[in-house]
Amino acid sequence: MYLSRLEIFGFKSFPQKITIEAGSGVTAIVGPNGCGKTNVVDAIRWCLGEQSTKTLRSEKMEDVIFNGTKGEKPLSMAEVSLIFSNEDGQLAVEYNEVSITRRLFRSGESEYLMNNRTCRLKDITDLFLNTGLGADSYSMIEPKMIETILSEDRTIRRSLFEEAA
Amino acid sequence: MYLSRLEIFGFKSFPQKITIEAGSGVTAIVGPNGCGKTNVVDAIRWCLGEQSTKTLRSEKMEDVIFNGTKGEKPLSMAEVSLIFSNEDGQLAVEYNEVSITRRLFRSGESEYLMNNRTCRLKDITDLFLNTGLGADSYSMIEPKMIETILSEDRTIRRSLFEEAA
Amino acid sequence: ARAMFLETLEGIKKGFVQIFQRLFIGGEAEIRLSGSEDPLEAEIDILATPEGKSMKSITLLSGGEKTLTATALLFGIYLVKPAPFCVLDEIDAPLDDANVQRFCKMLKDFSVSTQFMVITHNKRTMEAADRLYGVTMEQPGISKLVSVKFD
Amino acid sequence: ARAMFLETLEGIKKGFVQIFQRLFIGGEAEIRLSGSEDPLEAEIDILATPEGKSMKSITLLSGGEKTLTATALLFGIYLVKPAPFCVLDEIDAPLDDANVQRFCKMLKDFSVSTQFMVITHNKRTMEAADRLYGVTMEQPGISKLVSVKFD
Ligand SMILES: Nc1ncnc2c1ncn2[C@@H]1O[C@H](COP(=O)(O)OP(=O)(O)OP(=O)(O)O)[C@@H](O)[C@H]1O
Ligand SMILES: Nc1ncnc2c1ncn2[C@@H]1O[C@H](COP(=O)(O)OP(=O)(O)OP(=O)(O)O)[C@@H](O)[C@H]1O
Ligand SMILES: [Mg+2]
Ligand SMILES: [Mg+2]
Repeated sequence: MYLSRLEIFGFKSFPQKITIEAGSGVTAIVGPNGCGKTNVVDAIRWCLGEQSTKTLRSEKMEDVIFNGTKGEKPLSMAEVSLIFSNEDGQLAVEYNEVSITRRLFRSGESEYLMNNRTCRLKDITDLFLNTGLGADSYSMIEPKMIETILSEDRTIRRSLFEEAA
Repeated sequence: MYLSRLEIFGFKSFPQKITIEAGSGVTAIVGPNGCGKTNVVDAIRWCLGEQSTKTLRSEKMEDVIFNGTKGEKPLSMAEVSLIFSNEDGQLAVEYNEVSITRRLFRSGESEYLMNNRTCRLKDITDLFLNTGLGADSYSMIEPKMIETILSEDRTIRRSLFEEAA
Repeated sequence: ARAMFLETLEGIKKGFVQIFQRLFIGGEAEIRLSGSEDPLEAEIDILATPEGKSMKSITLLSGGEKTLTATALLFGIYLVKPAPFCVLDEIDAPLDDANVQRFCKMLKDFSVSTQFMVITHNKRTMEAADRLYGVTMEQPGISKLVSVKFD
Repeated sequence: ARAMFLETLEGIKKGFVQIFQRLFIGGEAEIRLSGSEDPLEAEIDILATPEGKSMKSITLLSGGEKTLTATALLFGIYLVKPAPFCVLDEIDAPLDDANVQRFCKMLKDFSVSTQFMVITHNKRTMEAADRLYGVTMEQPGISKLVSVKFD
C-alpha cells in the first residue's frame, strides 16, 4: 500500500482544488514563508481523523475552512482526500484503490467517506490499524516535536514505542 | 557603555581560555553542530548572574564547569568575564573600563568580581539597573522563545513590557 | 509607575507597527489591552495580519510569520528603549531567503545603537555581519575559536 | 502483549544505535529502562554521546545534536516497523551543511520502504528530493501549487 495522491479543496488557504501526486521516494514541498506548506501537513492530519484544534493550529474546527481574503469570499466547506494504491492488498478491502475523504461544512456538519461512500471515522481508523498510519502517529514530525521526543516527560516516548509494538 | 570583549575559561566546552572581541555592529558566530556556539550565549547569561540551571541546559550548576573528554581531564573551575568600555560614564563607577567576572569551583564555592575585586551579585545587578542588560532580560533570544513571546500565556509578554518601562 | 508604563506602552505600540510593516512590506499589526480597564492589570494582546490576508489570531500564523512578528515586537521595544547588546541564537532558521535579507537589513540599521551577536548557519546572515568568529572542535569535545576575517 | 513489546523494544534499541552511529559517524547511544523491573511500567531513558565527548544526559546536547538524536530514534523505529509514509516539516533547519547531507543520504536509503514528504528551505535537501512542489501565494492569502520538475 502506498499513497498515490492528495487532493485539497477549501481547506485553510486552498480555496481552489489542488492535487499533489505523491509517488515513490522523497517529495519536497518548498515556497516562501506563510504560503501554505504546513497547511498541507495539517490537511493530511485532518483527513486521517485529527480531532485536536490545537494540533491544527486553530481555535475552533471551523477555522480549517477557507476564511476568505481581501479579494475572495469565505467558502462554506473544506474537503481533503487521500488516495491510496492497494494493489498489494495490504488494506482489508477488495479495491485496488482506496480513497478516504473528510468534509466539514460551516454549519458544523462533518462527514467521512471511503471510496465516495459515507462511513464512520472508526471505519477509517480500523482500516489503517497496524499500518503505522494515523492522525497521531509518529509519522508527522516538526521541530517542536524534537523537544518532546527527547524531553524529561517520558510518556510521549512510551507512546512512540507502544505504537510500534 | 558598550561591550568590548568576552573571556571564557573552563566554562562548558572551553577548557582553554578564549577571548571574543565584541566591537560595534554585528558579530556573527558560526560553526558545525555541537561545537560550542550556544555555550558562548550560556556563558554571557551566567556571567550576568543567571541562577536557573534549566536555562543553562544543565542539571546542576556544577555542570557548567568543563567536564573532560576522552582525552582531557575535567577542570575544577569555570570563569567568565565581560569587559565593558565605560568612557561615556553611563555605568555609575569612576572607571573607564568595567569588568565583571563570575567563578565557580567544583567545591560549590562561587564568587563574583568587579574590576578584579570580589563583590556581591547585587552590586552587579545594581550597576546594570536601567540599562536593559541582565541575565533574564529580553536581549538573548532563541527560536524556542519566539513561541513564548507570542503565546497564549500573557505573563511573559507583560514582563517584556514592564522591563522596558 | 503608571504614567511611565502607559508612555512606554504607547511607544511600543507605534514601534511594533512600524517594524512589522517594514518586515512584512505592509500588513496590519496592533497591540491591544483586554480584560481590565486598568492598563497595569490588563492582558496584552497581539494582532497581526500579513498583507492581503484576513486573519485575526496569531495562532494561525505560519512558523516564519511568527518569527517575524516576534522580532517586530522585540525591535519595537528597542525603538523605545535600546538594549546595549543583544544575542540572537539561530532565529533566522525558519525564514526564507527574502525574509532573511529584510531581517539582516534591519539588524544593520539597529546595530548603530545596539551591539548584536548573532549565531547562524545561514550564509546571507554571515555576509551581513561586520565580523565573523568560527567555533570549532578539532579535538572532539574541546571548543576553539577561529577568527574568520570577513571585510 | 508483553512479549511483543519486549521484542519491539529490543529491535528499536539496535536500530537506534545503528542509525545514531551513522548520523554521528561514531559516538555512543543507548536506550535503557529505569524505575521498574517490569518493562511495561518502566521509564524509557535515552543516553547519547557524540564521538569523543564525555557527556551523560541528553539535556547537554546542542540544538543540532538533539535533532539528529531524535531523528535516529525515529528511523530506528522505522527499521523495526516501517511507516508507509512520513512527513517532515523543516526538521533540517537546525542542521549544518555536513549533517544535512548525511540526513539526506539516509532519507534516500529509507525512501525505498517509506514515502517521504519533506518541507524545507534548504537547497541541499531540495536537490536530494525525487520531485519538487512549489506552494506560492501570487494573490495574497490564496495558496497555489506550482510543480517544479527537478530531474
Ligand atoms: N482557514 C483559513 N483560511 C484562509 N487562510 C488560512 C486559514 N488558516 C490558515 N490560513 C493561512 O495560512 C497561512 C499559514 O500557512 P502555513 O503555516 O502553511 O505557511 P508555511 O508555508 O508553512 O510557512 P513557513 O515557511 O513560514 O512555515 C497563514 O498566513 C494564514 O493566513
Ligand atoms: N560542562 C561541560 N563540559 C564539557 N562539554 C560540555 C559541557 N557542557 C556542554 N558541553 C558540550 O557542549 C556541546 C554543546 O554545545 P552547544 O550547544 O554550544 O553547540 P552549538 O554550537 O550551539 O551547536 P548547534 O549548532 O547544534 O546549536 C555538547 O555537545 C556538550 O558535549
Ligand atoms: Mg510551516
Ligand atoms: Mg546552538
